[in-house]
Amino acid sequence: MNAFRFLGDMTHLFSVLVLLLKIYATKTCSGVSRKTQELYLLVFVARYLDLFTDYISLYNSVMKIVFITSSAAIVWYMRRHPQVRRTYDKEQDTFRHSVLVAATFVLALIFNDRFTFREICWAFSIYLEAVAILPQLVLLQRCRNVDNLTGQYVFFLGAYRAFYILNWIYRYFTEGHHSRWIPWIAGLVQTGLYADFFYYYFLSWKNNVKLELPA
Amino acid sequence: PAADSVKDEL
Repeated sequence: MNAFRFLGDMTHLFSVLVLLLKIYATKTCSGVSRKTQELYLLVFVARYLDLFTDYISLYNSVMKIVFITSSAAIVWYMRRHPQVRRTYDKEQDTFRHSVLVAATFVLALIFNDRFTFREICWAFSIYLEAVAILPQLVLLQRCRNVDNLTGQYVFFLGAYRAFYILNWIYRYFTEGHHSRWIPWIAGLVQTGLYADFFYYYFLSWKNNVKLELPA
Repeated sequence: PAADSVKDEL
């Protein structure tokens, strides 16, 4: 465990908890893409299949349980909670995320470490995570006014994968050259998708104005 | 096994 990876896990955990807290405290989910949250739940379920089979460490198991339960809680709030679900921007959140699921699954069938159920699910979860933010970014551009908690949520989510890329660089030089091109390419794509968001987020922070994404 | 080194990540 190196500092980059730990920082990455903490910013990832923080982003999910910020979102869950925002929804729990304000009982609204306007500006939040339910489709992105559903994709993240699928990412965690597909990746953490080994939760009950392989014990890596207490930290690893606890974090997996926290990620799965918190993203399930967010989806539950947005689908079932009577007060929250009313504030969901159903008409705005129109990204066809089923296309993302199908495309990344096909990609995982072609590009994987080993053609086994576990490995295909793992590669699927890595590819899907790289594009899962798309419905949320589209929704932010439509909603224009990004409330700062949602803005912070997306920011931390982008920062987490950026830390993971530093972690992979660190591990590359310290632990030798394992085949990790799958997370490498997906991680770069994922962080790249945030690039313009980071740019506007930084501008809004620098000029101390509300975050406005160009249409 | 070394091959699974990446799989110890979240």
